[in-house]
Amino acid sequence: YNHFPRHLKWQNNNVTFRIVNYTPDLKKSDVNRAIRTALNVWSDVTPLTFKKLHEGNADIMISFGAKEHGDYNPFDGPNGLLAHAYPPGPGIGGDTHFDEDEHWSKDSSAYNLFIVAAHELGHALGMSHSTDPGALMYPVYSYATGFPLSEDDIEGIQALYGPNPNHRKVKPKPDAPNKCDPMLSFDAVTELRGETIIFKDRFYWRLHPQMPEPEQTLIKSTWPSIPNKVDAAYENSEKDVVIIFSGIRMWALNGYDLVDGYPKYIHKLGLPKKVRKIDAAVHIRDTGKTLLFTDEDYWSYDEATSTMDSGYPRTIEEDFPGMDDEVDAAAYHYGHLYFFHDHIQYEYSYTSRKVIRILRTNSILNC
Amino acid sequence: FALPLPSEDNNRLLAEKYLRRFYDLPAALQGKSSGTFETKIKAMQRFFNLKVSGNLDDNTLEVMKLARCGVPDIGE
Repeated sequence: YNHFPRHLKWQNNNVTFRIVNYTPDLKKSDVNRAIRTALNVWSDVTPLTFKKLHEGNADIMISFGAKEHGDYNPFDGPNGLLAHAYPPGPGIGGDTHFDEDEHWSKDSSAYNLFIVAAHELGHALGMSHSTDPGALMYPVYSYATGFPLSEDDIEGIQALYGPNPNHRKVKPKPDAPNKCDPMLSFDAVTELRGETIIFKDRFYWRLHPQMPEPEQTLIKSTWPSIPNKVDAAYENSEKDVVIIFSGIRMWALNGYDLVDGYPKYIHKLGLPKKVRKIDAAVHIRDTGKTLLFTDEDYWSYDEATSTMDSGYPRTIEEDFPGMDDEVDAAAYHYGHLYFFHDHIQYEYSYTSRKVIRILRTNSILNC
Repeated sequence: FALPLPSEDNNRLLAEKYLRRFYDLPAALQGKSSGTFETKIKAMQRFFNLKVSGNLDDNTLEVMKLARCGVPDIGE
């Protein structure tokens, strides 16, 4: 986390705020609720209290404006800059401005006002931007549900104001997964146009042959329409498409764009309704088959005919001897299958039908 | 009519605007010196845990285009 220079903060823990105007995108009551809930996030973990004024000057003046809106710090139209706020202090200090050219929502359909307000009010209380992609104070917008403060955010604000005297217990948002955690497991792995994409929690790592360090990013920052939790993924490079599985739905990505008509139900592939989740998926380019792993079984899907092969499901143990009986994620490179289960990675020779190497899962992340 | 700038120049303009707003790149003239520009690019790449090359590569440009907060990432 970071503070502003000189660790600017409110000297009085009882801070006032006023909502000067409202966006037409939402009902007034929704805006009031979003702002109040956003303030509660910070008062939950500090001694701060927030009193609403309906006229006159408050410490934190909240308003919606477009382009040049009176502070010589113009907004830029839709997307790009969403909002900004000023560090604690007199006059414009603490003031919080939202770009009216954005579309504001109370869900994930557009920019979620509560999430942006919680971030901006963090600035109005003295927090600057965090480099932790899992922190609320990270500068890039990403939609998430649940309590928005991570451990990093809580440590930062309590360094300024101390903890909540009533010791309210809050469950911080989980931090970004650590790639060198020896017990690291993966949710899903896929190729994407020559890169390897590894999904874990709300994040993904991107491995590029020329990039020494894997780059960690929030899933929602790149693909706002797919869920924060990916179960399985595979690339069909012949069709230049990546299929992402989450629960009983699947999404198709062409590069970074969502293919029209998705999401679809996984049962469209020919899976029985009792299958509620796919644990891992991998496309075997040499055979044109896609293997779908669910619990101890797996299925073979023929991409050319878009049908499930007969004689399935078969058990993983039976056809992939030496492997675990379940799979978290799977990838295929040059005749070798890579199975990931918990913190172990199995390199499996598809031709000689046996495990040829066992590694730690995160060895693929240069750990 | 002003000819549409080749994408190279567009990217450079986008980057300069981004770095001026969020990384304190000095205004137009001085900022043209590649040394300052490269230094600011590295600061931004370091902040976002990208490969610190000083070059305006695709990953860096991609992050610059993401919706974000208007408060600078460094300095006053």
